[in-house]
Amino acid sequence: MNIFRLAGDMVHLLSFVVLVLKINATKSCRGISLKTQELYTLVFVCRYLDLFSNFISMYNTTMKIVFLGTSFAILYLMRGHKVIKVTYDREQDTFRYLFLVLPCALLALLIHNAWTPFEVVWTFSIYLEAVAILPQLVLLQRTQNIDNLTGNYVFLLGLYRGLYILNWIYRYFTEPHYIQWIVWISGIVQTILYLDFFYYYIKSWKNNVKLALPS
Amino acid sequence: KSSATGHDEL
Repeated sequence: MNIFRLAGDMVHLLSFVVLVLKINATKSCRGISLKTQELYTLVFVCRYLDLFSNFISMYNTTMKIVFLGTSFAILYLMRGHKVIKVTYDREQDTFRYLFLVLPCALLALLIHNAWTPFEVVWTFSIYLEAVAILPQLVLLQRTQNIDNLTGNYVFLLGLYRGLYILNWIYRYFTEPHYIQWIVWISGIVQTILYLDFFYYYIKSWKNNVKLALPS
Repeated sequence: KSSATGHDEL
């Protein structure tokens, strides 16, 4: 494991911490897209199907369990917690799941490395992760007064995949035969989706003003 | 080998 991969994972982990912190500290999930959270949970469930059958390292197994556990915990807070669930922006969070899930499922059926159920479902999770942030970005654009923790959460999520790109470049040059077209292209698409957000996030940080996305 | 399939990443 190289430093970029580790940094990427830690930033990813931190994004969960920031999100749970925001929801718990403010007892509110205002500005957070339940749809994106549900899509991420689906991503992790599909990707970590091999959790108990394919052991890579203690680190990997632990992180997978933490990501799954945290995702379900966030879903519980947003859907089941009686104080928090009423703060959910149901009317604003209107992105349709099918517009993302269906094309990703079709693409996974068409483009994959091996025609096995496990591999196709895993590939679907890679495609879906790339676009799962879209409902959140749409909601952010509609939300006036984005709070700092929500802005930081989205920034960390974007940064995580950016660091993975550096990890893939590193691995390409250090590991023989390390070619991962599906993951690389999806990861680049995923990072590109954040570029507009990064621009406004960094601008607001430099000018020391509250983050606001132009609508 | 796991690194050949990319399944060693999260």
